[in-house]
Amino acid sequence: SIKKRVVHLQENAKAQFEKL
Amino acid sequence: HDESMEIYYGTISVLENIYGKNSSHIKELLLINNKILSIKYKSIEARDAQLLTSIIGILSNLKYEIENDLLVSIEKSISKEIFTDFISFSKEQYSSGDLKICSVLICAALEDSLKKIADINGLNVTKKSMAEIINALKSKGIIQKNIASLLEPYTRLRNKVFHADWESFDKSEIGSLIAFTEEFVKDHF
Repeated sequence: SIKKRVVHLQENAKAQFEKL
Repeated sequence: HDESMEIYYGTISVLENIYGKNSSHIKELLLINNKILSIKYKSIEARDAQLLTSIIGILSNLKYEIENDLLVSIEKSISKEIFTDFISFSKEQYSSGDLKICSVLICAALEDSLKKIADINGLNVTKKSMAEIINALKSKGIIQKNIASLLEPYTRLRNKVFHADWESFDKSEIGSLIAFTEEFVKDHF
């Protein structure tokens, strides 16, 4: 669902931000 | 950098799906990205981090809107505008124009509004007849039984109109359908 995609993207974005 | 770009394009794709290709939400994200690209950063990483901060904000807001059913209300208010336009144009035709145009417009507005309600409630009604859509809405409790019974004769009227069976209905039936559709849209959108 669209909510799953949003949550997944949000988590990826946070993880990527932490990495940087 | 590739991963950051993947997240960026993923976010654009989600925004497109939800708000449409030319939505202000997408324009805003493109603007943010252009702004970030125009500023000198120490490194690509620093620039990506800045972009990700904005993306996280956008996604958090999106999640909030989904969880609080705000997207549905946006969708509903847009739909209402469209249906109201259809209905008022149909009414114009009713009073001073062509009854054929008027009847086609009002039937389309009613059928489309039923499809939209089904769609908003997660029912798949592609290629379903109007009677099937009404049954689906009734069995899920989305519309009340008495409304469904009121809709039945309008389904027959719709068939006459869409089969260009102009002689088999009269102006008063279309007038009644206009009044019903107006109330129906008011109640459900």
